[in-house]
Amino acid sequence: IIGGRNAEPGFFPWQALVMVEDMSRVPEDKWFGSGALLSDSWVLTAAHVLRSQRRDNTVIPVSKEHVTIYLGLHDVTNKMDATNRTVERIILHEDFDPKSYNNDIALLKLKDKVTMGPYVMPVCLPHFHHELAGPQTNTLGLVAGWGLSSPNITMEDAVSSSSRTVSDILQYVKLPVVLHAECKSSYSSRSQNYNVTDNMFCAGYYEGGKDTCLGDSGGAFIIQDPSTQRWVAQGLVSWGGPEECGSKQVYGVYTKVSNYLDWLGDKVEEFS
Amino acid sequence: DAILLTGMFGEIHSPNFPESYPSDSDIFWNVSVPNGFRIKLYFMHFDLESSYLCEYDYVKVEVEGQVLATFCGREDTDTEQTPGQQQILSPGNTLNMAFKSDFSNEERFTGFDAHYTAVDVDECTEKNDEELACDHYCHNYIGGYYCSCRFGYILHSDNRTCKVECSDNLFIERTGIISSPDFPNPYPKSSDCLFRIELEEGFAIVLEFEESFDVEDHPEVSCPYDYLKIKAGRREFGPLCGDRSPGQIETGSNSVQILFHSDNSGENGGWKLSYTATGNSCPVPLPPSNGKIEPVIDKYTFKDQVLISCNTGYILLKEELEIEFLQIACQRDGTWSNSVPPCKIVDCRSPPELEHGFVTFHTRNNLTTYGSSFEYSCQEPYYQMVPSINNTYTCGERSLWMNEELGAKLPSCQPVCGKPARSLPGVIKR
Repeated sequence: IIGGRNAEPGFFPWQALVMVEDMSRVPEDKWFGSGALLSDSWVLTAAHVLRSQRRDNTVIPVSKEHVTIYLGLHDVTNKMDATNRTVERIILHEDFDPKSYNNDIALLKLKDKVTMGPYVMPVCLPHFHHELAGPQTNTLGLVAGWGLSSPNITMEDAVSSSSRTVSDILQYVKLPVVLHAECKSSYSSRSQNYNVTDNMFCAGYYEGGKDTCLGDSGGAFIIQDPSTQRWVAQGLVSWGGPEECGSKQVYGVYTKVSNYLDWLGDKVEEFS
Repeated sequence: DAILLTGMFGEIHSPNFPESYPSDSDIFWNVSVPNGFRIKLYFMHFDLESSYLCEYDYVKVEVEGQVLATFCGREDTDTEQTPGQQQILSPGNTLNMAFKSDFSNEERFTGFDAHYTAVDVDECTEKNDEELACDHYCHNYIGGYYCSCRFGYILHSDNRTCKVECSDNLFIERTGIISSPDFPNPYPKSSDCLFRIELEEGFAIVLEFEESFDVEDHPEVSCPYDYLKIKAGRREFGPLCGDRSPGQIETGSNSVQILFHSDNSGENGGWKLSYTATGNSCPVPLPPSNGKIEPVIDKYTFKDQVLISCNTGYILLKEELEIEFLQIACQRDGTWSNSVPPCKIVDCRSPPELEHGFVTFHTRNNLTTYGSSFEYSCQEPYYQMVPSINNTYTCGERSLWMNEELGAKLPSCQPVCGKPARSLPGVIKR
């Protein structure tokens, strides 16, 4: 999280740390992302967090044995106090495109249910009647993560280093939803390789300074429903341009969760 | 020494005919034709000495000693008779003829020339005697006749009367109606009908004859012709006959045989009865406390059944088992198949626990009996009840905890989403 603030314990009780340690690779691949707890057994995240790291275009999930989920975690250096769970099933969206990041959404089913408490609670999904609308332009949302808080280091550093550029404490930042057309043209003007699809929305500031970054992937972009006062996961941290996180005129791109309510419902029903 | 004539036709004439017959003749002819025929005799020529009452010469026609005719002379007078054109028909199939001439003839008499033929008897029109006539249909043929019966009847071995086959009638229902064949029309002749009523042990059969009762009888001898005999175990009733109904007969047995015999004559209307079976009676059962017994009648007899049930909120307790209904039956020995069990108040027992939920009883002693209630609640604020319902469950009559909205189904405690215990900083739309 760039330009964010330290979260207090219990601010984001649905926030999950998704640790991946791919032992099948030499040298071992390790990375992490975030997820959002949906119920006592299901965690929502981005597909690219759980995709086995390959150079080709195949989409194969990492082995479920290599994934650990931490819930109720505040300080990543103190995982002992968190609730950890192994994974029973990994479900990547069948149409996830690793080139364009279209359909960057995935589900994790926990082997054992978690018990809710002040530090472990699920986030809400958008209502069906919000499905078509999605997050409104200029609406402020919150996003949290343990990702890079400084744009100048690599993921490898973040995993292995105790550098202060990686926040141990969960960070969060407020970001406004950006007009879809503006974000789309912003990226397309830089390269034709970028395609901000209707399954995505953008958030951030034109002037930069506040943004999500590496390691925040899969975390929920939440917006408070004014009628219920409940926090709803409208987006999942997905991707951004090659420029540094928080750069001027570079918006973060988020998976639009409201487009996947049917998919989520079907998968949860199928594998429950 | 008689001359035997057995042909179907023949000629009989006086000695020396057509010459004058000799004196002192005494000749006999025995004419015989087969059964079913009669003998027709007539004279073509007749010329005998005349005498007062045919004392001298005569021709005499007899059947079994009975004189049918005596002829003499040449013409009819007051005291003597010639056959003329007269034909003699024998009543049976035999006929005897005698010719006699005395010691002298004053003139020359040429005698007689007679012929006979066998004539078929139409038994169907002639046999009016009930004892001989065909019962239903009669068919004549030359030399005899035969009888036949209407459909459904069998010709008796007497070849005359028509009987029915009615020896295998079995009744196994608790009530029924039995009658003589063809009732109320006259019953068949020469028949032996057997009606059996076989019920389970424990029943006693009662016969009730209808008023209309007509079985051939005799004013002096007891039921010599047609009769009913009833066997019931070791008891016997009858023979019954006449025109007075026997009314009701309580046989006292579960097995009754009714034998109906008819002889080969008579036209009588027969009989009809209805039977019922009554069983041993059982004591009137007392309903359990907080329960009832149905149906309620004054007397319960063998095979009667009653249904025992409890009032709402109670259940029968039979040998540690809780049951809603119990059906008991009155047995042949006058006892009930089961005793009446007590009614116990329904107990829904401890309600199932909800994961992440609590149970709060509405009664001090945490009663779980009929009508008591409790509430489910969830571990707030982290769990909420799904579906959101009036969370009171009441112990119902079927031993189930029932909710107004969900019935016997249970709610669940689902995690509350999107409401962190620690409030996030608010956001304002830009």
